[in-house]
Amino acid sequence: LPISPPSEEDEALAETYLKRFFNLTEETGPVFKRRPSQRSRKVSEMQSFFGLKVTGTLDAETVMMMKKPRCGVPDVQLSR
Amino acid sequence: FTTFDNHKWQTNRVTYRIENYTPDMSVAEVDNSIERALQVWAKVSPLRFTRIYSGIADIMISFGTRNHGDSYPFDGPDGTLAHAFAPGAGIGGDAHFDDDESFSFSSTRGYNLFLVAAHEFGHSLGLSHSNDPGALMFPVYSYTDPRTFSLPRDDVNGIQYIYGPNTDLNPNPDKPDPTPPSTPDACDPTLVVDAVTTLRGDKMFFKGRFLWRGDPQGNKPVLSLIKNYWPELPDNINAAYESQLSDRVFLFKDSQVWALYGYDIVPGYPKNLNSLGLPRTVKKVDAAMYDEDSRKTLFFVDDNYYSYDEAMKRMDKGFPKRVDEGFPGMTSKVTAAFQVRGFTYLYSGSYMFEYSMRTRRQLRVLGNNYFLPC
Repeated sequence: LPISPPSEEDEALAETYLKRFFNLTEETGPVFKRRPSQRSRKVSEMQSFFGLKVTGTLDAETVMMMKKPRCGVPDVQLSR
Repeated sequence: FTTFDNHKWQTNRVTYRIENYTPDMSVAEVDNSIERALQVWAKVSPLRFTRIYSGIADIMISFGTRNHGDSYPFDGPDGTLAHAFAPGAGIGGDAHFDDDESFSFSSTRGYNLFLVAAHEFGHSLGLSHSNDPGALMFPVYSYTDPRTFSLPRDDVNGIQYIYGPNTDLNPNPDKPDPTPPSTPDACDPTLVVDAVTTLRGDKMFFKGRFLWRGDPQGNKPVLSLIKNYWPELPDNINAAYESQLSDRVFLFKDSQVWALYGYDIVPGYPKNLNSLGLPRTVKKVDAAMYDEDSRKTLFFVDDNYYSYDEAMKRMDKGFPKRVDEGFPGMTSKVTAAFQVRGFTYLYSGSYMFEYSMRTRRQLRVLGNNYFLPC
């Protein structure tokens, strides 16, 4: 697949997708520079769930998976 | 499989009610799709479903768009197709379908309501999503022929984990229930792949409905459904090869051949096997591979193999030859074949035989997961 940086539209899709299905929340509190962001960790979690290469970044294959038609129930169980 | 923690129906007798209908299908088609989608689960568990036409059922089924009365609005066409709630009072167990989608009864047009509903009812009964790409409870929609649908093993394990097996005797003892299809396991030493090919540096291993795709960096191959990539392609293909000359991958099933250019199916395919020049007596190819040096494609059929001149687009004279004549020591049937870094690999059953094309010597006998790390 062509290697191209994710578009703004892809970024927005990813944000919505990760919030809806992988419980991405707003990042509050101190950000530890060396630690991957919550967002990157959620991308990795999603890639692992779908058996994709775990890169933590929005590569083309990950965006392609996010665009597939699917069920609206979250993939991780939300804390009640 | 995964389950919603502590969410199951306390009785095996569950009621459902269809509150409204989609304009995409007739009332009878919706009723039938919903009924069959519930029977998928009843067949392998003690659960029994009764339809009611008024009042509150355990599973309330409705079609709606965008904001439709719960705090999970739908998103218009595609994207989210439906959702359902874990067993419980009130909205618990209810299933909602996004009526901005185009639902269908039996064709590959739109989204098959039976398949979408069967998935959602898995949630209604207590199952959450599975990361097994072959499971019905895998979150991404994938078309499967409803007429031959059989609940996969992962889903059977899930529902029986919650409710136990179906304790009723099979009403048709002379027609045993089909064995639930399981997802192939790369760690299975007895795995026999259907076909292997390269595709612009990637390696693809086909098995049943599935394919593993490995990238050149040798990362763990990704397992997915063939139909996730190519809905038009059949399952259980026989052979595959990549022609470096035409930059196409050819896939074979019975007497038909498909061509891919990159990840797109080339228009005008499938074609008949004989369009390649194979004799009419050849109805099926067991394996195929492209030899980079000679620019010939070898087709393996039973104990023989043919040589096809890709440049001249015709079969070479003097074939078929016996496989063990061209590849000494290869006495068992070739089930898949390809070339990697100039070495030829002939699969037979769960073994892989490495050959030098120049000397035709058998160099090593390897396990089937040599390129498919467990």
